[in-house]
Amino acid sequence: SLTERIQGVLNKLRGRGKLTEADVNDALREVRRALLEADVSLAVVKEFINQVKTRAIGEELWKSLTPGQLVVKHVRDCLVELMGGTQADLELADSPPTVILMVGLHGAGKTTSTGKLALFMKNRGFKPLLAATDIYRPAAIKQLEVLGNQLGIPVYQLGENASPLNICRGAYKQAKENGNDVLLIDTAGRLHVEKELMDELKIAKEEMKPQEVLLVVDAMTGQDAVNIASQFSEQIGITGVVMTKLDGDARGGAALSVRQVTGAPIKYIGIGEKSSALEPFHPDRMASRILG
Amino acid sequence: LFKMHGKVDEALWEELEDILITSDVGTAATEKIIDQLREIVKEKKLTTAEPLLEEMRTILGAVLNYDGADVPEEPVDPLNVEPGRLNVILMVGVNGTGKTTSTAKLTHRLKSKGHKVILAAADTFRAAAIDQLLVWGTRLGVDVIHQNEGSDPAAVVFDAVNAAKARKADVLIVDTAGRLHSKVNLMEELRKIRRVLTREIPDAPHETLLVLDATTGQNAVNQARTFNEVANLTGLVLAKLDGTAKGGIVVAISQEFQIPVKYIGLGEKIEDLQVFHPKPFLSALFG
Ligand SMILES: Nc1nc2c(ncn2[C@@H]2O[C@H](COP(=O)(O)OP(=O)(O)OP(=O)(O)O)[C@@H](O)[C@H]2O)c(=O)[nH]1
Ligand SMILES: Nc1nc2c(ncn2[C@@H]2O[C@H](COP(=O)(O)OP(=O)(O)OP(=O)(O)O)[C@@H](O)[C@H]2O)c(=O)[nH]1
Ligand SMILES: [Mg+2]
Ligand SMILES: [Mg+2]
Repeated sequence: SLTERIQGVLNKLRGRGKLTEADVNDALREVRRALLEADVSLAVVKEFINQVKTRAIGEELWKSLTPGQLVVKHVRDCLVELMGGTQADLELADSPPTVILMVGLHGAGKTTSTGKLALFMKNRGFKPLLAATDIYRPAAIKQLEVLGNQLGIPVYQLGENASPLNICRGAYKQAKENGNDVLLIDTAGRLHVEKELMDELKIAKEEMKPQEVLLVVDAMTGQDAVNIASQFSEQIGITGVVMTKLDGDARGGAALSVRQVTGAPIKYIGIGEKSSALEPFHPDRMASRILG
Repeated sequence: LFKMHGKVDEALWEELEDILITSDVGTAATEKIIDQLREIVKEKKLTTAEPLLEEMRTILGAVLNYDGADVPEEPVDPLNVEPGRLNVILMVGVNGTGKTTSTAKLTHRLKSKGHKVILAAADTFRAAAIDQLLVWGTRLGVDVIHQNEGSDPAAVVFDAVNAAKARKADVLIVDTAGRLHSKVNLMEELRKIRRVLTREIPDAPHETLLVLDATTGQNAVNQARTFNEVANLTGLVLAKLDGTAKGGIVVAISQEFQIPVKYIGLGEKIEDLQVFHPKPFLSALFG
């Protein structure tokens, strides 16, 4: 564990008065390695290490904690603070429907998470409507329809020849007419470097004015997380993140990278393939997972 | 990139390390590579960046299953498909990596080489998974053997083998459901699928390809390890390399398990599959 590794480095410190810069640097080398192994992006690791360093240097060595435990405590506290903090509830519209736009890279789990979030809200008394705007991927519309069917939630679609913008407009109109108080829009997977697709998304967002734009991120995402997150944040603007596939053994360091780079809170996590496998995000659990 | 540091100094070493780390090569593999490189620099008394970079390319090329002398100029199709038998390709991997799309791409490639391909829709779990493969089958003009959603994937595979034999296909590609390697029951299901293939066709599956998402970080090493233990991987397909991720995880995987990267995916269309070649891969890595 990280604590044991740091203990190994700082064992010689027992009985000394304060943590010196040299002591902290030794310990932080282990922290850097652990965070990189957990897939936190390098730039974020460097910045994070500096933040911890400022807190740890000059710290009085507590009687109840070993120097290693003290450093880990600072690392943990810093991590939890960084990933927690802001309001992680959903922003609701003043007059319904609340519009939620699900965006992200191919295969991240957008369609599955759209179904999950809709069920989550239905269980809390909302009347959701789903909109199928992925006109590119084979059977994508069918996939959302199957989910809607399983959950007893209506799905609005206009087939693969309509434009995503027209599908959004039609879905909004239907939501208003049928009294759906939340509209969840599933979008096609897209790369942050595919200009046309990013523009398509920008246009949809500008017209639909969603209360939430949720970036769906796979927990196993590596160093590229900073590029993905910063581009979606800069080009589209995101209000929150859904991290998926946390039922696996990926450490999920991308959670820290995405948070650091966009400032957007992780609102939900996907912990399985079934529609019930969605939970609110807990920063302290994520910190433990990342630190290993 | 190395124009900034003409000479070999600590700044250059740090820059090299940063490139490897941010490319998802991982700390362990990076450390090994940098140590090897430091030895060579001492041995050959290298003082400038250019020859150092050349040594780096040689080391990485060797890790990626070629050594300097053996890298062919043009990529050579690495697929274990032979005439005179029913060849079986098993596509495996965790959720959402690109298995179904890669199946379609491989089908297109094999068809254009004159093979008769049949597909098995062995993802009987995920919503519209069968529909997705059926669309590809129609577009590609190949039969897709399938049953109802919820049926036993091993039964679909058994059906597909019989259909392939009856219809005299010479390639059967089995598309399986995404499964996290940490899920014991799902890995057991994969073992069962494999058993059907090995029982029904000698030496099958002739190819077991792990499809990896190029944006994946160090978890890819766990994926490779577990899938290799359960299904004896013969190759990797690195999909979604058209993004900004460098796919350096294949370096870490090659170093640890020597599983060759056979193909890379560069987009969502059936033409967007290329045979892996270390040269362009490494030039992209060092941007
Ligand atoms: N184990 C697990 N699998 C998940 C989770 N979320 C999604 N998946 C699976 O990941 C795969 C991809 O999910 P999709 O919902 O199709 O992903 P997507 O982002 O809509 O994909 P595109 O539309 O092609 O961009 C499917 O096999 C899902 O079942 C999760 O939290 N855990
Ligand atoms: N840009 C890009 N997208 C890709 C590539 N390969 C697959 N995709 C996309 O990734 C998404 C997931 O692809 P699938 O083929 O459904 O992935 P899968 O592994 O079969 O997913 P599951 O069966 O749900 O586990 C789709 O949107 C594909 O179009 C690639 O090489 N480049
Ligand atoms: Mg989708
Ligand atoms: Mg699939």
